[in-house]
Amino acid sequence: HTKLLQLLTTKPE
Amino acid sequence: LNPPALTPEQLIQQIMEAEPPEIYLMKDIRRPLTEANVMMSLTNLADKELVHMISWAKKIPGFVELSLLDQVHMLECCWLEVLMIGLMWRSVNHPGKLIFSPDLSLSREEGSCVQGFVEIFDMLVAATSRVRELKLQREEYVCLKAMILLNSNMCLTSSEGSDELQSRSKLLRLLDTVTDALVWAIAKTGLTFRQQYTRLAHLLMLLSHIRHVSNKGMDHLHCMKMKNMVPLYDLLLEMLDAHIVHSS
Repeated sequence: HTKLLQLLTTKPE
Repeated sequence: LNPPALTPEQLIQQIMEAEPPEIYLMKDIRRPLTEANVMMSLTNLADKELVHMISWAKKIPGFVELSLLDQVHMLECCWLEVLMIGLMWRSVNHPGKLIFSPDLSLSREEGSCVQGFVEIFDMLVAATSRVRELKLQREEYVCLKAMILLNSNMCLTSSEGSDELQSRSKLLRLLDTVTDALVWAIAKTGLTFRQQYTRLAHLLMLLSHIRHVSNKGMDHLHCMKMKNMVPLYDLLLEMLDAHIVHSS
């Protein structure tokens, strides 16, 4: 789940 | 300490603010329409929408407090349902057409150039006409979409770890607060109590249609992938494969 996890764990802009 | 609970009105306000922006395909679909370039445009758009869906989910009050495993599972289970209810919402005032984006709408015959798609097209158009019939309100729509997300992975047995159990009880509480917000939105329409319960039932029955169409759509997309009909982008491919794993 690389892309999904990456988007879930990035801080909101 | 739990943050002070939001009132139904405040919760709806926050879920409304979480709504993704209008997403454009930004490229004219190549004409004449062939199976390949329709699928190319639809998957291109879906991949963009998925990025916005993940930031939408993170803005649902309480979602990021759930375990990361639950967050991943829920999105993997419901992503096509969320895309489809958004498609229905955009198409509600365009009988017979599906407005995938402001610059990509398809009629039934245009959709029929993709093998196996017309059956799904017809189900989406039928569900959209039900939404039109019900005169779904925006407040009700955003609550239903949040419920699709939060209700999506009940079927998955999670590990019995304590943090998973804690996450599950948080999830159930969260689902109840969204249900309260939906009940509040329905009550605002001034219906009698009996009419309110009936409307709540009608709206929740929509969700089972959406789950059904989504499963059909997932199978269709999977067989398009197996036929190498369309290059799938990384996020969309990941979400498709993950859903197949969950449902198998």
